[in-house]
Amino acid sequence: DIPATFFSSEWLKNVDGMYGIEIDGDWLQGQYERKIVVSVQPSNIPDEEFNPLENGVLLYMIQGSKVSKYSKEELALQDAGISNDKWYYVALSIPTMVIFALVCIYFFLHYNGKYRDFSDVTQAALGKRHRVLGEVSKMKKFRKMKNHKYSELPSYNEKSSKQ
Amino acid sequence: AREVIRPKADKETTSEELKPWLRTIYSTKAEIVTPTVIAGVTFSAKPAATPDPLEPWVSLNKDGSPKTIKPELKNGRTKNPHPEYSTYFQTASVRTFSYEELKAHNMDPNDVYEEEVFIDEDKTYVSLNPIIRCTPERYFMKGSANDISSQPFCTPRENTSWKVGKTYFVSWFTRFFEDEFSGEVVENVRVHLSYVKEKASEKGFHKR
Repeated sequence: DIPATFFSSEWLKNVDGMYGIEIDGDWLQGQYERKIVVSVQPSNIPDEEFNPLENGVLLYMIQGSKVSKYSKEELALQDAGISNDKWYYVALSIPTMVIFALVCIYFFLHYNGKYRDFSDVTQAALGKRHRVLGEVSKMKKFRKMKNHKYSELPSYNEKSSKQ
Repeated sequence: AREVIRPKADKETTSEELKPWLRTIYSTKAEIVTPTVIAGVTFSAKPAATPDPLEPWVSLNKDGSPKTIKPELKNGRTKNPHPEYSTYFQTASVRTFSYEELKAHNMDPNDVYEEEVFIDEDKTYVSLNPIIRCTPERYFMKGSANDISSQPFCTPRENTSWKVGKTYFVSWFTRFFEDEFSGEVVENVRVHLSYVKEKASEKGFHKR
């Protein structure tokens, strides 16, 4: 029960000088990576006196990348005629449903065409609403306004030298 | 309906099967050895009847994953030969010889000659391990300033990554665990893996 220790091997023969460890996914505790320390406890040091963090090697334990390639197990299943092709049905069903919906809409519009009335939004209807203002001089508001012609405006001649 | 495809049965020849084998140790003692396979490496395999000097051996990568090395013969020399361990696994002792034993012509009759002798280790079980052994010359430097020796470890190296589902070998120098008083090498050891709390600044910044 050494603190922070999540794996302890059984007592091994020191003469071997090595130990193979297979990394278990559960050790990551749901995380992608964990920093760990590897240490070796000799039998002449009791558990209470041994601190794994004192003399060890720091390293990382990672989930690793997934290669999208058929594994041996998947290939074996394929050989047995078992394949997981759910994605294939999903990929095919989406465009099929869209095409089916478009066809339905087409026939719906085609058969209901005679019941449709868009006369209130046609060009003729919009034209009726259009109002022509006409000339400004004929407008009631500006009818009495005298608008002099440009020729009637006062002009100034050049003065003679006698003046 | 479609025809059922029957999965192919794994073909296994008799030569591939790992069968226990019998050997005689310490001249008279019979022992049954059972080979085991860890991460593709066969331990305690029966040695070939005729030893092959170019027989492959297993090295370890920095993370401790095994790597098979095939020695080659090039220009009369062996490239990537089996590792030599110098005197790391030998015991040094001093043997004294008197004049009567040696009868050396240049030795004083009252003098004693001392010779350093290296006694080889017991290779009964060590020889069954095909993986390179850890020696102090294979230590690496660790720590943020690369100034701390990794003793007693050779693999894995610091800040390497262990991927889930793979097998890695932790290797250490066996003679590191010597009893201070008796000088005897410790018989048993235990490997521990412990979580380390990472600093917020360290999270997600290590080389992947």
